[in-house]
Amino acid sequence: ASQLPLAINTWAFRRAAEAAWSTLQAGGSEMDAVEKGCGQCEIDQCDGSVGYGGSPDEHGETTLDAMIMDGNTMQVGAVADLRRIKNAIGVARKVIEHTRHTLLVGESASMFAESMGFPCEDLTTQSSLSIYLKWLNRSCQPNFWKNVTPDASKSCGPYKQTAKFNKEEQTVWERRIQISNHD
Amino acid sequence: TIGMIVIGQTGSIAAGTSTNGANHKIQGRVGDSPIAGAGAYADSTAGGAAATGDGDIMMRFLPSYQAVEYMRTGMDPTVACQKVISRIQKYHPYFFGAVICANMSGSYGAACNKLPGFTQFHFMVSNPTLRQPSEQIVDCI
Repeated sequence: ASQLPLAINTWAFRRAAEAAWSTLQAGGSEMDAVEKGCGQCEIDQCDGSVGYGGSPDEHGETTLDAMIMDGNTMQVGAVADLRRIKNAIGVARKVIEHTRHTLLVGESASMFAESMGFPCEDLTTQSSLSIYLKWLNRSCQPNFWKNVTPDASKSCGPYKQTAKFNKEEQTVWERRIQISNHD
Repeated sequence: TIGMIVIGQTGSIAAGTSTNGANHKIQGRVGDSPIAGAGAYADSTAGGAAATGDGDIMMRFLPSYQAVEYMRTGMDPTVACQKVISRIQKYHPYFFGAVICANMSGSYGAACNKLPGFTQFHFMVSNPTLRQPSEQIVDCI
């Protein structure tokens, strides 16, 4: 029993851990602690892999994914491809509290968030814009396309599918995801 | 990405994730983080788990769900985490990923897939014994 309560999180995101732990110590619920902990990371833009201003997509936009799960009731609230809303984990919690659904995505998720009172803001920062422009200047390398024309390993899009499928070595594309670029 | 598991004094478990995904993703791409059982999973009758890494690969194996189910059988959290990493390794030896696991009694563990430049995984733990959030490190397998 002395090992409880417990808060544990991936990566060395100290402020997120502190936010979760202090929420528990102040009498908050487990769900409150998860929301506060992950929300702190969104504010801090942890590692550039959480929150606004990171991981721009092929059009330079930052989109957010978040999920929260209650292990007592097995209720889940989640948002994916969320645009222009900074507090993704907060919106995920609202999915549980104010809908009978589990996962909302894209523009519709953003409209839901706005209806719940979350401010609509540009998620682009100078940093994410710089990452995007450097990528454009490197002929859009690396990217996640395959079997398209023009050759995605050399050129930017727009791409069209090719009739011929080339087998590529797994290691080549798997290593595009690494310590500074991950889910 | 952050993945988090919180277990209260009475054993109630919650889990969550938040991420901005992969750099230069194709528009519309969603990773494992918002998928229950993939990015994270919680069941107060067994335990909680959360995953981080290459969501395009990891989401196909539901690693968080699998880890919780391993812990339901009484498996130690560290071993449960290692087993889900090993399961993915068989198909994708070079995938980038890590998992954290915690059971109902507050025991916890983590595991990661060893790659050049990624040989250890850092995570944060807070419990009454540690008193304050402390960074812990696990060697990848």
